[in-house]
Amino acid sequence: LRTALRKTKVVWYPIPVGLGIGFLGFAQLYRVRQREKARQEEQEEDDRAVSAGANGDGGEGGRPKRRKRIRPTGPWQVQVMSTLPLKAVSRIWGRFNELEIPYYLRVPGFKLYSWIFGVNLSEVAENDLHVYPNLASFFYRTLKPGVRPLASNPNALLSPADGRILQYGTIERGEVEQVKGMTYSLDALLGTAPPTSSANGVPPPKMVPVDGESSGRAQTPSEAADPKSAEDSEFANVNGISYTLPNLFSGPESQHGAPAASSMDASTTPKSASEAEVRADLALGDGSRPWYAPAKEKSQTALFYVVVYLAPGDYHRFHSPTSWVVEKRRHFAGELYSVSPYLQRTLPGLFTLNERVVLLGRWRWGFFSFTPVGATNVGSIKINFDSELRTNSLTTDTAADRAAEQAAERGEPYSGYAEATYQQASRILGGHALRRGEEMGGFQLG
Amino acid sequence: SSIVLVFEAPKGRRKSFDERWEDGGVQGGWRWGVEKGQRIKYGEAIGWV
Repeated sequence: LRTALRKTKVVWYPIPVGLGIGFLGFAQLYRVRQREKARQEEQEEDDRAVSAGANGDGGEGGRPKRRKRIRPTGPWQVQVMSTLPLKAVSRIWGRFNELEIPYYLRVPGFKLYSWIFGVNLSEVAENDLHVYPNLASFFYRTLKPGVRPLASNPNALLSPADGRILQYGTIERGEVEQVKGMTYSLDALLGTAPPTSSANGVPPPKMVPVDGESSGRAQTPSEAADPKSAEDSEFANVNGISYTLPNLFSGPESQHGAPAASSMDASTTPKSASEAEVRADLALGDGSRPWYAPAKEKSQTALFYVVVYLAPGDYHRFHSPTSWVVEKRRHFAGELYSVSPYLQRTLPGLFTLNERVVLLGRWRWGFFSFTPVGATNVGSIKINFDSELRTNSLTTDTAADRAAEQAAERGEPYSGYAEATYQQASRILGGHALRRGEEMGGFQLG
Repeated sequence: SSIVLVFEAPKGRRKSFDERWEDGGVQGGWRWGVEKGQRIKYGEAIGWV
């Protein structure tokens, strides 16, 4: 080998580097073009599916195609998550946490959980941890009275829960900055506000209060064309479907004779003290106009937002940040991605993808909304004054799919949410009154 | 889980030049009382008007 190496003549000549670079550029160009073409084909196929659904002859069997699954862009972790059946995982996780823990394992188990997630056991209402039969009830624990004094400044907006301030700011041009400059639109988060004035000559959709008699129903074209009815009724939905609460998730066709008033009154009548206090507070400011009406002096007010992230070890009940009136609720049966700060940084529009309950109303300065957003481990959102609400359940998903199909059959865009109003809770205030610091509900496991 | 609050509140009024230049030169209106990433407990003030 040494002889061969020594005797072999070394000849140096230039490698056509330019040819190599040219080849690499061409290969990259070809790959990008292929990918673009595949994406366009997929898009065309989806559009064909949706338009076929709109004509009601959606391909095989005459049934319009199901709603397109949410396929978010983002890094590989997000792609992997978007292929998982997150809601099924969440429900199984919930079932698992409802299994009873053996009596003697409870204290060491909850102490281990508290050590891992930083729970302050001295604040937990029950001194004896044996009273919590499983992790789900420990997770939904209450706190000792007095461990969370309310801020003394009556003009202060309170933090609704224990957690961390992830993001806050002013909303410009209807866009909320998520984290690191990623933004999503307010309409996507809260659902589109119904047009208060008919922009294109079509009057705002007829709104039906949630009560026994006028059970909600799909709006007929003649009603839609009847602008006067829009003034004297409350909000129910944007694309014309109105819901009464008990049938909120069974779709508009089976809403007649819904016992809405009784179950609604039972679950939504606020304490008279709340009502009196909230009325006094609203009277101080501009909270007398309904949430959708623009402020008199637009220049005087602005829209602000704040995002509070609750970690697994935090106290997971939430409270009213101020005295306000909840006029309506919109339930988006979305996905259940984790809402960890990491994912909030990497998944654009995460909050517009996840299951959430949007509470819309008003406080003394005008519009006010409170949106608990679910996550994989806490898929269930509970609202104390709304016993009909079901989140993270098969019923809601089925109803949402059916509502989407109905909207597709009518060739209308599906708003993405099911809606209900609390007009019955208080005729004077036109919604459910919440006092500052009053418990509103919470997040439950699974 | 997360909670998103979206609310309407009075904007501050720009202070005239000869007024004392503090609070970012804004008079009245909504004022934040928190920082990004700050831990907060239920009942503490997020901000005030």
